[in-house]
Amino acid sequence: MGCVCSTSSSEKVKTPGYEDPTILASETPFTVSEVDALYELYLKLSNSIIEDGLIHKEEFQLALFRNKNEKNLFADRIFDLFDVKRNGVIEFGEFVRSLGVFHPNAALEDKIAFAFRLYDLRQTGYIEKQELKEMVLALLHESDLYLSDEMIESIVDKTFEDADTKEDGRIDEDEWKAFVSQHPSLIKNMTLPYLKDITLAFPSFIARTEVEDSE
Amino acid sequence: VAPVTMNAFELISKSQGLNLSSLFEK
Repeated sequence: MGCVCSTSSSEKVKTPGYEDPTILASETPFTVSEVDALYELYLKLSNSIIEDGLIHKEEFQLALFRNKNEKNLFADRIFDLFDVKRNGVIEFGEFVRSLGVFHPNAALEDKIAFAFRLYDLRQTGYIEKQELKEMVLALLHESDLYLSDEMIESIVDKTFEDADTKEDGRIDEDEWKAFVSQHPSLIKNMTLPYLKDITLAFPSFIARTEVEDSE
Repeated sequence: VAPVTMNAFELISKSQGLNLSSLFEK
């Protein structure tokens, strides 16, 4: 079946951090075939700059922005959350398990919890007003939008009025859950429809999986 | 521009850095 067969099973084993698709499928919403398809994507991303089979931050940024030097607060946070071992790279197992949260069939509570950790910039267990302002500033900067400082303060203050129901100046995980239940659109970006059936979205992956299944 | 009517998290959720669908673009 031509070049789609170029990555053999033996080559897979050589990739650092490679994990058995059966195990990954049992721990995530993905099927074994979908984990195989994700491995193709992983190989592409993890060899885009440094050919070591691990996703470095520059490679992650390149995939997100088509520019490895793009600095983005949120991409950094996502990378750090995917990098569970905190060793500066995303390994295959980390990639699959983290993406599993973004699967349409993943538990809503996992998506809400992931988003909370994402926005808890300093990992204190709370989203603080200063963090929220920092994130709004980052968003405005990347969007080339300008809002006066007064207006930004007003947006942040209003958000805290609505979300910080205990009125202690910070948003805890329970308050976050309640806030998201009132505003479900806040976690819309925590679901990637592409993942519903990644093997169909990427037909070349099906071809490779079929070859492997028949081996 | 609509941001004034949005809450801060709505604004933030529109960041390209949070749009992981870009990872799947060929």
